[in-house]
Amino acid sequence: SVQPLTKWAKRNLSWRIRTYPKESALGHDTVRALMYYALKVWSDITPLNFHEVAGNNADIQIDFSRADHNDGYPFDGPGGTVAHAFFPGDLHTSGDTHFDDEESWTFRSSDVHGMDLFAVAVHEFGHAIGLTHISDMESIMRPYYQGPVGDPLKYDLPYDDKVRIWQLYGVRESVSPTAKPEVSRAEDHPFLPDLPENRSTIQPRKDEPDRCNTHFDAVAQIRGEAFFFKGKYFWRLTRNKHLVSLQPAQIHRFWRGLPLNMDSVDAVYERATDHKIVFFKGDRYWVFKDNNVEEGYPRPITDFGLPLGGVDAAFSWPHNDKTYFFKNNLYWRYDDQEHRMDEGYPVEMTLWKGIPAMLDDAMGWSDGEIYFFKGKEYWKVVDSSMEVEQGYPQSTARDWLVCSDMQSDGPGSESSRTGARSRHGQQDESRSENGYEVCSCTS
Amino acid sequence: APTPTAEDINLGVDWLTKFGYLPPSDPVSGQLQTQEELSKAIKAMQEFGGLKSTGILDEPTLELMKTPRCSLPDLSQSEATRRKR
Repeated sequence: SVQPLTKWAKRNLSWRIRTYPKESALGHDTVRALMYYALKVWSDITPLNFHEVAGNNADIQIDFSRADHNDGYPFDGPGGTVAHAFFPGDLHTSGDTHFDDEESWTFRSSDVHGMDLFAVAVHEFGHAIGLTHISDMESIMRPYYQGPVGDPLKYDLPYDDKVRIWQLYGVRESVSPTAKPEVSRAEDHPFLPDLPENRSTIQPRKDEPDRCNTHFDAVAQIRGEAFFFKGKYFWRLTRNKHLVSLQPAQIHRFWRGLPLNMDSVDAVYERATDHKIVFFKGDRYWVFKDNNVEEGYPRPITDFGLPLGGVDAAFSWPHNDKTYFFKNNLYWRYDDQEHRMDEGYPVEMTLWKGIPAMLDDAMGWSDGEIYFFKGKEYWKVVDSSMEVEQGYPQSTARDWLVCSDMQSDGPGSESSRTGARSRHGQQDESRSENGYEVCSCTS
Repeated sequence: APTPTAEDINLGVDWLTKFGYLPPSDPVSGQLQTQEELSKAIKAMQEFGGLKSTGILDEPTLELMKTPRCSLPDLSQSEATRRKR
């Protein structure tokens, strides 16, 4: 996408929330704090300064509006278009930012249907200061909502976004283009509550597993996101590997049509041919279109040519468009297009060098690699090889579920901790990322 | 792939126009867009969205069109017109 030639000539910009959401669970203070932190994401790294004002002359007027609100960009109720902002300029609307009041705005919520206000606000304020949409999957300026982006107090923009905004405004003098943002003192900033106002709805349930200290029943990539299933619960990670919520969601509340007495799943995968989602439990399987089960399920797994006894793991491999099933020390290769098992299977799992038998599950990820999960560890297989990459297994809790080594107490062996340290060290020392070299020129 | 329904095509054309992949419809020909233009616009949308570029309104494409998003277009009007020319 082409960068417009619009940017603010001034560096001090005022903002104001003119209207608040009418029926939101988020209180005014939370909304205000989220706007403050979303603007701060940009001012932390550029010479821009944002200050909140009263009155109607703010550069960035923030509104929660419904339907047609006379700006040429009518909202369309829940889903669809969720927000927009006007690029910088001389018009009175320049910089103004509108959120659809009919969305279910959330913050630190496990509600998978909610719209994380902070994530959307960071994106919209990117427009308000001059950034257009780009297709980069990692970018906050990708036009599609990709779920929460984590803690507002710790959020760090993807490097490509930093580079694009530095191209418009330069680098803030106190910022090294490759350094981590400084940790600011909490008393300088608006208070951001730990939990949303309706605390009672997200109190941890008694049977809720500890994501940092468990093995998972099933792991799957669905619509580009990672789903970790455990018991009656699941955690969800966005395409950028951000955990949507620390609290797990209940399987039955999201995946509609599974038997209510089903207390866990064995394996899950998204079918490459039609993007339907297949759940396995024991000798039966269910096919979902989106999050609703299809008519006629469950059916026996013998439909796939699998023997009775269930499966440990299932994943679809984009490398050859085949689906792989694992059970104990055997695996099968299934052709979803032909609806039949490939000949010559099952085969001993020893062909997958370094992968343990009796897996918990496996999934393909957006980096093109396959990840195998067992116990508290995972293994990575790269480049269509059938061999584990060096340095694995690693800790699932630490690398996927946002747990520290101490929290996960799993394979946090000295070697894995050293590995993590050296990776971070390498990043810190580098003067470039993703092929960009950055020059700081602030005068 | 299953043939997209008329409803899907209408949704697709509206969506592609709204987000800058198709120029606004010609007042003389109404909503009519050539198949070639439509296919090009779908391809551009698929490439921008990180999908396999098929030029067909397949399920992943329709799925992405239904994903919540920002109201602003992905391509500017001049870019859409330039592609048409």
